[in-house]
Amino acid sequence: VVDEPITNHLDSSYFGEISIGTPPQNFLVLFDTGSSNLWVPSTYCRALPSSPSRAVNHAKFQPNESSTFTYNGQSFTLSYGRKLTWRPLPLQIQSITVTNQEFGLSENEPTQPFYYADFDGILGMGYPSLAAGGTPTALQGMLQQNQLTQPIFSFYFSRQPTYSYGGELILGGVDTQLFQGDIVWAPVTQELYWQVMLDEFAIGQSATGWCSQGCQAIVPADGAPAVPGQLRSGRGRPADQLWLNCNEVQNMPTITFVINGAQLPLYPSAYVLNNNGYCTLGIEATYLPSQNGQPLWILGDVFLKEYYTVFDTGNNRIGFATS
Amino acid sequence: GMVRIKLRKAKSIREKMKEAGVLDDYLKKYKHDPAKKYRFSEDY
Repeated sequence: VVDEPITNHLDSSYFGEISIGTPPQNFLVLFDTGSSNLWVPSTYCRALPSSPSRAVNHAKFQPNESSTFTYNGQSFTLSYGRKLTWRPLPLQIQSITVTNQEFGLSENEPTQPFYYADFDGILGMGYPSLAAGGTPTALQGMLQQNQLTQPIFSFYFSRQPTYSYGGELILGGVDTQLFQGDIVWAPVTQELYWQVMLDEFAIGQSATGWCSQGCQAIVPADGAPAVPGQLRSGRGRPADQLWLNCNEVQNMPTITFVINGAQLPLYPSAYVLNNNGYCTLGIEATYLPSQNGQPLWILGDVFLKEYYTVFDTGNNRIGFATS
Repeated sequence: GMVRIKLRKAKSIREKMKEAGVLDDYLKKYKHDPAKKYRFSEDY
C-alpha cells in the first residue's frame, strides 16, 4: 500500500452528520460526488509519524460498542490509504435508514493533511462503478431500500456560509425554494464521476473557442473550481496565490459556461474571494486531462454557490438552476 | 422520502495547514493538482 497525500481534498470544507451502527455512532462526513466509498476512522486507526500529535484527531468508529459489528475479511485501498470493509451496519442520515450498508474503516490515518480536516470521513456520491472494492454505495442502499422518493439528490451552497449553516444536501428531490427559474439539464457523459460536456467558455462578451474541440466538466460538491492549466500559461504558479486588487474586481469580466446550450454566468463577485480586504482568485489550474483527452474543467464550490445543482441518478443527468 | 441535511462550512484543510505553518513545506514536497483525484487512467 502506497499512501498518497490527501491533496485532493485540500479545499473541501462542506460536510454533514451521519450515524453508523447500533447504537448509532455519529460522524461528520464530506458528501463527495467525486468518490463512491463510505469510510470513517476507527479505533484501529494508527497515527502516522508525520502527524502533529501522533494521535488521530477525529471521531472514531468503535466496533466494540456496536452490537452488530463483524469484520468481513476484506479490504480496499483508496488513494490515501487502506480501508477494512465491515459487514453491513445500519447507516442513518436523519430520517433515512439504510439497514445494511457496507463501509470502510481506516486502519491508518490517511496522511498528514487529513489531520487538519474538520470532517471525520467521506461519504462518496459518485457512480457505483467508481467504488473501490465494489462495495455498494450509500445512495444505492437508499434507493434499493426505497428510502428516497426520487433517485435524485441536490446541493445548495449558501453564499454566506457559516459553520452552523453552510447550505443543504437534499436527498430524494429538489427544494424549489432554494432556486429560481428553470433547471437546465445536461446528460452525464461518463457514468463514473458526475461529468458533463462543456460547450463553450466565454470571458466577458467574447466566446473563447477553447472548447471548440470539446471540453469535459466535472461537478464536485467538495472543492474549489479549476480550469485547464494551459489556459494559464505564463503564470507559473497556482491560481490561488494570485493576489488581486479588490478595487479592480468590479472591472473584471463575467465568465460564462455554456452547458447544453444554456449560458451559466459567473460574476467576478462570485469567482474572486475577498477575505477581509485581501482578494484572491477562487479558481485553480489543473494540468490533467479528462479520460478522452479533452480539457478538464472542475465546477467546484464557487460555481455551486451560484447554481443549485441537481444530480439525477435515474436519468443520468445534472441540472443547474440559479441559486 | 425527501430529506434535508444541513451542511456545515468550516475552514478547509488548506486554510488550517496554512495557519499551522505547514502548508508551504507540504506543497513544496507534494505537487497539488485539483484534478488529481479524478483517476481516469485507473481501471476501476
